Amino acid sequence: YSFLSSNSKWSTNKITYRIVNYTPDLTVADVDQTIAKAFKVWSDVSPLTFTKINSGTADIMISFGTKSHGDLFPFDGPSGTLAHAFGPGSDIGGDAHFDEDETWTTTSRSINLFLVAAHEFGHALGLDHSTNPSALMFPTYSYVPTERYKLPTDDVNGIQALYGKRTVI
Amino acid sequence: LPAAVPVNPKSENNEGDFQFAEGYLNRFYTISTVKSRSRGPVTETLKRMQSFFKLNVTGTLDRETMEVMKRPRCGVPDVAK
Repeated sequence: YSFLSSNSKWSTNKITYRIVNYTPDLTVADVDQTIAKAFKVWSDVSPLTFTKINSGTADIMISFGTKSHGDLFPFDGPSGTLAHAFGPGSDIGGDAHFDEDETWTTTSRSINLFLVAAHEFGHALGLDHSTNPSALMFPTYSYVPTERYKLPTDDVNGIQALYGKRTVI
Repeated sequence: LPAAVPVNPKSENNEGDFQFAEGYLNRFYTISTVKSRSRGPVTETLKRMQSFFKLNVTGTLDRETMEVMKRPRCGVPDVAK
């Protein structure tokens, strides 16, 4: 694992997120559940908590867009770049953008939203790409079964190096 | 940008592959547009990419490297700008 930069982490463990818009590829309920599940892989192994808000500015703003979509990093159509996210910080910091030109699924067909979202949220929390091919934070997409998904050890070590372990009361 | 990523002249890559690879390296490994006017630094960038993905570090655009470059991936650079 590696970090985006030495000081790139949230100063609080209570992080908010907002889904700004939805992909038409999935139902709203599917997207809500998938995004919540993607955050849970990180909160299960760290002290972080993630709370969904439905208006205003959240720490992590989540959106779907195509080509030029309001930042300096346009998407490239189907395949290629699937999504990107910004490290912890104000304004665009922490935000996660998904390429609407992909076909998003909750299955193994095409691109699995859960796997991509969990990866992008790693960036939003301060993790950089890992050179470990089995890590979630490896830069290229590969499908693994998502039922009872367990965060790979490399990623667990990375997030715990940033935020510590989850305290069991 | 330079016309092509340096490759083994005996390779079977076509110009489209070169341009694709150059765009990939520029986006995810930050080729300096000034330095890359000579081919050496671009080769070094290609080697960094091959090293990151644990490929054979040859500095040449072989088939295995192209296959990795064409995989769907995250848009965050592997070497930050």
